Amino acid sequence: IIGEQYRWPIPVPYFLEDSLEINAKALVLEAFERYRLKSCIDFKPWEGETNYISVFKDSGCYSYVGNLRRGKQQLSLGTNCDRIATIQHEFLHALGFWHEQSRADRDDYVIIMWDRILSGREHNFNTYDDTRSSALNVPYDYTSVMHYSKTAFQNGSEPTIVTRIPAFSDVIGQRMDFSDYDLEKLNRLYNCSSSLTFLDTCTFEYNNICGMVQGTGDNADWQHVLNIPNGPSSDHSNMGNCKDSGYFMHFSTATGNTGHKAFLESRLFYPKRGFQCLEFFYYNSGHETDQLNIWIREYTDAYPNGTLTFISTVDGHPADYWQLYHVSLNVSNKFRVVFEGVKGNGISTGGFSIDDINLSETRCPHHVWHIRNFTEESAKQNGSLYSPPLYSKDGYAFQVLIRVTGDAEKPYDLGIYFLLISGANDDTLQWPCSLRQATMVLMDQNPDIRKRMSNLRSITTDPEYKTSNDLYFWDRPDRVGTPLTFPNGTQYFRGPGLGTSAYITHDRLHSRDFLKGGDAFILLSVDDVTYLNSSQPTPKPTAALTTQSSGSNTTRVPGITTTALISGPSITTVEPNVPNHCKDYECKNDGVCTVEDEKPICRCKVTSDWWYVGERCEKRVSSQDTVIIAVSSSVTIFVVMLAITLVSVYCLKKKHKKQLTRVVENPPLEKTSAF
Amino acid sequence: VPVPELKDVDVDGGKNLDILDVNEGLDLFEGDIKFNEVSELNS
Repeated sequence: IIGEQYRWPIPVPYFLEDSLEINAKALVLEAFERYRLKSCIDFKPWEGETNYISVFKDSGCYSYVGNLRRGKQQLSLGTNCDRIATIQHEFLHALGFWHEQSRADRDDYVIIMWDRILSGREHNFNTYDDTRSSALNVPYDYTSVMHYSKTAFQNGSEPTIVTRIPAFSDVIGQRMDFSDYDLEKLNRLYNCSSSLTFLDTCTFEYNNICGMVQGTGDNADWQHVLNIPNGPSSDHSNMGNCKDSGYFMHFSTATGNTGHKAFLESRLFYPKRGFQCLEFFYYNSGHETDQLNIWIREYTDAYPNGTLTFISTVDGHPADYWQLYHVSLNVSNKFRVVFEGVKGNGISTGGFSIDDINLSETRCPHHVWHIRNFTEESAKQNGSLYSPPLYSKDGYAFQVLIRVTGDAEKPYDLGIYFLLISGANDDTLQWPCSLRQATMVLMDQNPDIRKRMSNLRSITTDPEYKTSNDLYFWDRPDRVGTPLTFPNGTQYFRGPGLGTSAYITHDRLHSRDFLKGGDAFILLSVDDVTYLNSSQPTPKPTAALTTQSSGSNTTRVPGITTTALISGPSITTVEPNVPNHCKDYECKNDGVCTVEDEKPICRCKVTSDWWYVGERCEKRVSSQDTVIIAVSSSVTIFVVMLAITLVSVYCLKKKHKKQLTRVVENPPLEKTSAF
Repeated sequence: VPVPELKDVDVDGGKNLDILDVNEGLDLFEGDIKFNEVSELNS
């Protein structure tokens, strides 16, 4: 939407209303993380800023377009809106984006089938000309998260949007993540030059190996190679699909003595958040006694040359395929990541290889479920794939089920379900399992974390949820589950699953890099989200507010500076509760109650065009009213002044005439005697 | 006491619900856009 007035200040203030479902709340925070990773857009809890986004649960998922500077601007996430891409979509609206197919040049790229649209809904296919909407010099984007799907507002079964390039027919309407062009537009609109949480990505395609340096004090070097005779035969970035490209780094254990080592140190990083996730692919073609160790070299005032801290050892056994590894870091100072290869005491014909490194200030997934040869494996298991048994950080045992619907002849979609199973800690855990959010991500294996469009769904365990048999759904698996046996003979119970049969469609599964080299990676996390069950703290003025400070609240928007007038004192700090005086004191029209001299008063909403006044903000005044008042006052004053002038002139004239008459009738005597 | 096997629950009811499907029946512009006032729409 064209107009700087529609932009939000960064960070965008938000408020999660109590009405929101817990799963939706958690997903909003997850969506914010995607914004922080891929753009400069940041969000912060509302601290009393004039304008903020209030996320609440109404019927449906909707938003306004752009910052309307209306104080509390609502964004609804109703039932079935708790999908991450839906939330990203609605926030893109709020940030100033229309739907992709409403851009001015869309008829060059798609054909709207007007006769297939529900009667009376044709206006939903409007376009905006380039005085109202800008495509920001970005090409038409079939892959936009803001594009309608081909079935939008259809009155039958035929598509309402036909793409002029047929290959994009099933591409439009994706709800996975931002597309590259979505991000380009977002970053252009908000003048982004860097992201908040991204640190580095490296595919080792170039000779500078991303600024990495070979360590000193070791016995060998890492090699920059295209392949290794005993594996890997190709890199992970391109999987050998591009001739003469596809480099990776290799530490050979085929030569040298036991204990020989080589360091590969990353460039310097300057963290902001204090926690990071390091992710990379590795290939172990060496001996099982060979080691790949991760260290951090951290630079502090006390140790300006850096201190080495051991983080972890990659625990994967030798295998003839690329494996995925995550390392959680907690670094607050300038640092480097150090990869250390160590030769073990066994006979090796290969070594360790690494590729597709990503470092970001985000949380790592808790578990990785690597499904090799996904298509063959799912066919072998009759379409139901169960993950290995896993534990949440607080001890709940669980599995994830991927269910393939349909058969090999008919295109099939994937479903995904989260299930609790009996585990070692069941006697000490709380039952039914309460407010644990299970996040299940089918990873898009694009080498650059910012360009991934991973497919994420999450569910949250509701302790009150009951089955038709009046049993608690999330109760102990040995109470509500089915007895089963693991392949190793261990008996266990598996509870019912909650998830979706519409996790990802067949076509989307086979798009992008979801099945790179035939393998799928499911990233799993189970988090306690009980903290989201309580209200978000609301802003409260401090004691300093008892003195009036007329004011202006200046907010920074990339590219522009906006000054929003606030009537009365400015709100400066956040405290957890609304003051008691305000409990029964209602301010109308989105006014905020504050306390002054121990009395509640309302601070009314103000925009540049209109504002509310009155004890409870009950009366609306617009800037037009003031113009009318000013003009009418001026006219009145002018008329009164004119009248006074005319009367004065008339009186003076009359007086002067009277004097003249008197002089003519009785001439002055002194002049006569002078002669 | 053995309990009958509980079925998995599909939160989407077997449908692939897009935003417009969720909002069906709601009077929202372009399916999920809210307008402040009529004047805003006219502009």
